[in-house]
Formats: sequence, C-alpha cells, structure tokens
Amino acid sequence: TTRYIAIVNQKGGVGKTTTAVNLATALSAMGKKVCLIDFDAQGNASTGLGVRRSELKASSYDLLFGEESFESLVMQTKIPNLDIVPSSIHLSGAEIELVDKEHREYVLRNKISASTRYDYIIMDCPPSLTLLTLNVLVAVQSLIVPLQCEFFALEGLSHLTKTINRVRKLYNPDLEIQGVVLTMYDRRNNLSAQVEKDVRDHFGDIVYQTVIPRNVRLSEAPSYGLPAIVYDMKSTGAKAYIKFAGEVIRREKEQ
Amino acid sequence: TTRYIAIVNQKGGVGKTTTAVNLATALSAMGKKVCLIDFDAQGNASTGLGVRRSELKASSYDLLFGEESFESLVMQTKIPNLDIVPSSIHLSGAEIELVDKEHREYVLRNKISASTRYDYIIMDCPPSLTLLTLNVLVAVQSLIVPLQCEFFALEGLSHLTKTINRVRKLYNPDLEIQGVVLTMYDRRNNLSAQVEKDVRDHFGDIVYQTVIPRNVRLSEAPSYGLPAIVYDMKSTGAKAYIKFAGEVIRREKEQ
Ligand SMILES: Nc1ncnc2c1ncn2[C@@H]1O[C@H](COP(=O)(O)OP(=O)(O)OP(=O)(O)O)[C@@H](O)[C@H]1O
Ligand SMILES: Nc1ncnc2c1ncn2[C@@H]1O[C@H](COP(=O)(O)OP(=O)(O)OP(=O)(O)O)[C@@H](O)[C@H]1O
Ligand SMILES: [Mg+2]
Ligand SMILES: [Mg+2]
Repeated sequence: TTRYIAIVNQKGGVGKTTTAVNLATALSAMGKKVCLIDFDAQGNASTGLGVRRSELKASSYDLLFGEESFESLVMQTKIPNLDIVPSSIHLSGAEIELVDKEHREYVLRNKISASTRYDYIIMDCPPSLTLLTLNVLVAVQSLIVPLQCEFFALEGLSHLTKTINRVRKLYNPDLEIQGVVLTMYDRRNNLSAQVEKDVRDHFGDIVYQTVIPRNVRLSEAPSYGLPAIVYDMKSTGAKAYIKFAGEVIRREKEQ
Repeated sequence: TTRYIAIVNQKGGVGKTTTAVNLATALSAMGKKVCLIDFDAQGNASTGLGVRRSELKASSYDLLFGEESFESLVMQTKIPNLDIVPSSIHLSGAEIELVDKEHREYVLRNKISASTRYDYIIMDCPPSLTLLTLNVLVAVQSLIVPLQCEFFALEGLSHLTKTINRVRKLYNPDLEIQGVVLTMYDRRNNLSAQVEKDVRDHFGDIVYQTVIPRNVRLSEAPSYGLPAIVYDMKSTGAKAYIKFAGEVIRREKEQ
C-alpha cells in the first residue's frame, strides 16, 4: 500500500518545503514511485520542482474542493518517478471554505484512497495548524517534522505535539511522528549544537541521526526550478538529504 | 496621535518577530513610548521580550474577543518605555472564531482608538494572510515588510501586495507600505546580492537603505528573553536594527 507522509511544523521558514522536495526527489532516485502534494498557497514546493504558476490546470485546491479524482490532478515533473499535485493561490481561501463543510476535518481523507500507484505520497504544509493542516494530519499515516536549529523553533514543538495527540485521539488513531529532522545546522555557532543536544535529550530516538547543514546550494536550487539533489548533487546539502532518505527507508523497514 | 505599524509577511521565518522586537526596542531606547502586540499564537515576540507563558493573565486574544479595553491588557517589559500585549495559545483558534462574527474584518479596528499614550504600536503577525492578519491590516495605518534575501521569499511578494491593495480598496483606504527591509543578508553568498538587486529594481525607494545582516547574536538573544540590542548592543545585527529604527523615524518625518 501507499505510504502517506506529511511534512509539518507551524513555525515558519524551518525547511518544510526544502525537506519535502529533496526527500521526494531522493526517494524517486532510489526507484520509488513518489507524488508530492503542495498544500501551501505560497506554492514553493511547486516552484522548487519547476512548475510554473501560469501552466496550472488543476491543483491541490481541486483535490479538496473539486470533483476530480486524485489521479486526474497529478502532473509529471522533470524528475523521473516523481509526480506532483501543485498548489494554487486559491488555497489561501481554504480555511474559510472548510469551516462550513460537514465533517470538515475529513475532507481530504475522503478524497484519497488506501492504495495508489505510488509508493510514497509526500505532503508539504503551510506554516500554521489551521483546518487545512488538520485535514492533512487526518489523512496521513505519519509525519516528519523539520526542526530548525534555532531557539524559536524549539518553542513551537510542544504546541505541535499537543495538536498531534489531539488529532490521534479524535480523528486519526494511526497518526504517528515518523521522525524529527534537524535542519540548517550551522557548525560555526554554538546555538545549533545546543539545540541539537536539547532536542535529542527531549525526543530521543525519534530524531534522525542525519542532520541537514546550512548550505547555500539548498536555497539557490529553487531559483532554477530544481531540487538541490539535481542542481548540485555533490553539495553538502544534497548529500545530507540523500543520506536522510536512506535513513527514512531503513527505519521504515525496521518498524 | 499614535502610529500603528504591522510587521507582515506570509512567508515563514523571514524575520518578522526579530524585526518587531528589535524595532520596538530601538524606538523605545530613543525615548518613544512603544507598545508591541503579539498576534502570533507561537508567541515568539512575547518570549523574545521575556514574558513567560505561565505568567499570562491577559493577551491579544482578549483584545480581539474579550470585553477588556486595550489599556487594561498591557504589561510592562524589562525595557523602559516598552510595553507588550502578549500572545496566547488561544489565538490558534482565532480564525474559526472570527469567521462567524459580524463585520469580521473590523473586530480589531473597533477595539483600538486613534490615540493612546503610546507614540508607536507595533504588531507582530503570524506567517499567513488569514482573517487574523486581515484584522491587523484593517486596523493599522501602515506596514513594514521584512524580506529575507532568499529566492522563495521573493515569490510571495506579489501575493502580499495584491492582498494589501484589496484591503486598501475594501476596508482601509489609509493602509500603505511604510517600507520593505531586507533581512538575513549573507555577504558570503551571491544569492543575497542577487535578491537585493531584484528587490531594489522592483520596489525602488520603498526598500530601506539599511540591510539587516545574518548574525547569530540575533538568534541567540531570544533564549535569554532579551532583544538583541540589549543582549549584545555591539553586534552587527543589533547595530543594523538601531540604524534601521533611525531610518524609519527619518522617513516618517520626511513624509
Ligand atoms: N539547510 C539549508 N541551508 C540553507 N538554506 C536553506 C536550508 N533549508 C532551507 N533553506 C532556505 O531557507 C528558506 C526557508 O526554507 P523553506 O522555505 O524550505 O522553509 P519552510 O518551512 O517550508 O517555510 P514556510 O514556513 O514559509 O513554508 C528558503 O529560502 C530555503 O531555500
Ligand atoms: N538577521 C538574522 N540573523 C540571524 N538569525 C536571524 C536573523 N533574523 C532572524 N533570525 C532567526 O531566524 C529565525 C526566524 O526569524 P523570526 O522568527 O524572527 O522570523 P518570523 O518571520 O517571525 O518567523 P514566523 O514566520 O515563524 O513568525 C529565528 O530563529 C530568528 O532568531
Ligand atoms: Mg514551505
Ligand atoms: Mg514570528
């Protein structure tokens, strides 16, 4: 069956999109069939995979509110084995449209099926814990939390874990945190080392061994519409994401 | 009369809170009476000014939904001339509570008055353009947009300016962009220089001359509950924010 994984953290700018795009690309490079769904109205994951907003016919907005099936909304990307359901600016109105729907937390879950032709479906989320992100948390089996090695990033964790526990209790008993991945680790300052120590003490084995370093190639790649793994495979950022994808698969096998 | 300024950008992690906290502190150090209102459920601006969540009696949630007046919700900070209305976790439910209210875009505007004992009221916003941020845009006279020197940060600008134009047309004819401030500028990579050039070409004089460099002291300061300009006044980050506050005041005088 298909593994559905959400990339979630309400704190902004922590590397959700960069993780979603590069993890999806690395998994597809290993021969897995992957689809990325971009649920952020900003559309950074779509841009990061070369989708031009002007080309858009259908989007993740239609997945939530339209009649089309998931399969009919999928587009190919330049990367073999990797498809995308791109975002659309209409998602910024999703919150207000979801509030009045019946079973408003299950809208997405009712649109996706247990098994598709994909091995992985990765969902990029916006920086918030509103009804849209809630819909994603109800629809998936697990989530990966990118955690920036900064003080403010630590602050939001307890709110996130409380929300996940609530979703598990009320809507989706299968939901689990597949892992926490440390991002933008900067060897030049003590803050990163301090945050890493705090996070590993607090979360233990849930934290992946692989740490993603701060690396400019990761932030240059989107301006070329390419994942860093394709734009500059030999960069420290790309290598870290390839190693990370390996660890994600290895851990899944062990469980 | 009081100047109301919102710090807004729906892109996450671009330095909204860091700008709100350090601008408010620099203005208060120049003898202005300042109040910061934290409208982000994450509460980073509150933490950055030393407010402990456990101490909270009242918050910006009460300003929106309670009967209390603005004056009664204000707390002192450790910084002279700088008060705060802290955030609360209940703000994460604000969206759903605002949707069904009458005149839902004017809830905040109807709670604040034209003149208070403050020279400036600075409002920190969450990384979204939902009803909560809309309420702030309707209530203020102007906004400052922190813009991270990264490719993804450029993408969101057209959506932000469209939203501002819509708010100006439908709800708040006075609303103007007071300025755009470039943040996390990294001299070590070309990306920052490229983004700066694009932004100045596109926005012209609206962009402040002062550019905030990437500086670890800015991200260390919140773990001590202090603004960087108090935590380490001689750091390049603190100096940049002091210079920035001077430019903000100078520009206001010229207009
Ligand atoms: N390891 C890294 N090293 C350097 N830059 C990075 C790294 N990871 C991400 N970035 C850059 O930092 C910025 C924030 O990352 P990204 O957009 O992926 O975060 P996000 O959590 O998806 O943000 P949002 O909350 O707005 O959705 C982007 O400009 C991105 O290119
Ligand atoms: N100039 C800077 N140099 C280094 N670090 C910075 C700088 N400005 C902000 N930071 C750090 O980068 C992170 C993001 O900044 P900040 O939290 O202020 O952004 P934000 O836009 O308020 O985020 P959010 O979208 O989550 O509200 C924080 O950990 C902060 O400490
Ligand atoms: Mg993102
Ligand atoms: Mg913030």
